[in-house]
Amino acid sequence: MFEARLAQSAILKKVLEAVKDLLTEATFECSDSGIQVQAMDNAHVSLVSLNLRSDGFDKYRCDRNLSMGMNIGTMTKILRCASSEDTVTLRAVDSPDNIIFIFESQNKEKLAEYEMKLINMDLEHLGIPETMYSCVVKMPSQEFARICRDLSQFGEAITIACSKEGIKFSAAGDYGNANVKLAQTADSDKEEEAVLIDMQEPVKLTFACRYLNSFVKATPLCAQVKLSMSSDVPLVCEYQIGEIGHIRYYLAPKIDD
Amino acid sequence: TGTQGRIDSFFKVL
Repeated sequence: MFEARLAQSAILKKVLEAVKDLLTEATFECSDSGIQVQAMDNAHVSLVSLNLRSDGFDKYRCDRNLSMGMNIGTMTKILRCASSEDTVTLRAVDSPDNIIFIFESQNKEKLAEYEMKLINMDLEHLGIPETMYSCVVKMPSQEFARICRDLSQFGEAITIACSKEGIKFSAAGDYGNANVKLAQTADSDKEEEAVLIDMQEPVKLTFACRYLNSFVKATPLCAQVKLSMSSDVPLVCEYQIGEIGHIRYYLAPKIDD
Repeated sequence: TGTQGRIDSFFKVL
């Protein structure tokens, strides 16, 4: 028996919105410690790693480890049927063919059940090594989303250069070029508005806008985003999900021709 | 702006 309940479906709705552009299918691995998803986009350029800890759920029970292959499009449609304040329960038997989503309104007067067929998927797990990154930047997630959107108008790639002075985003294309520099905030009263740079060595990396613009769909999950970068390795773009877990996106850099 | 790298060339398939 697997059962996981969240008091408000809003978190799960936001998680689905944050992955639906990149993933068509994904395996949800459920164990005593929580739910984990690791999946690449179709082109194998990026990797999504989602972790929801069991102690972050209002109720969590997982008698046997389960790997449930889910169609992300269908799951997104089902989650859109829930109101943000509805309680959501995920339920499956030990060797499931289906998963059931149960939405209950706050006043308990409406109870909706949606059953979704699971799909068989080949599990292809990537081992992500522990990495000490040259630059780790924390910045407001809305600012990052804004910069990605704005610079995407100029080119199909964004170059991120980080030094101790700050972080610079730039894009160049046929119509011109653009760059946005952010300095580390000296003394921000509000933690969520801060730009913090932890730099060991300066880095300069170029990434496809298309993927960055998919990652920023996670913006509603967290006020801050953490970008971890080292030369010639994938960018890590991380959003905390309240007290329950995190979503990390890994993106392979562009390589100089 | 360069060739797009693949994520599975950076991480080992387990």
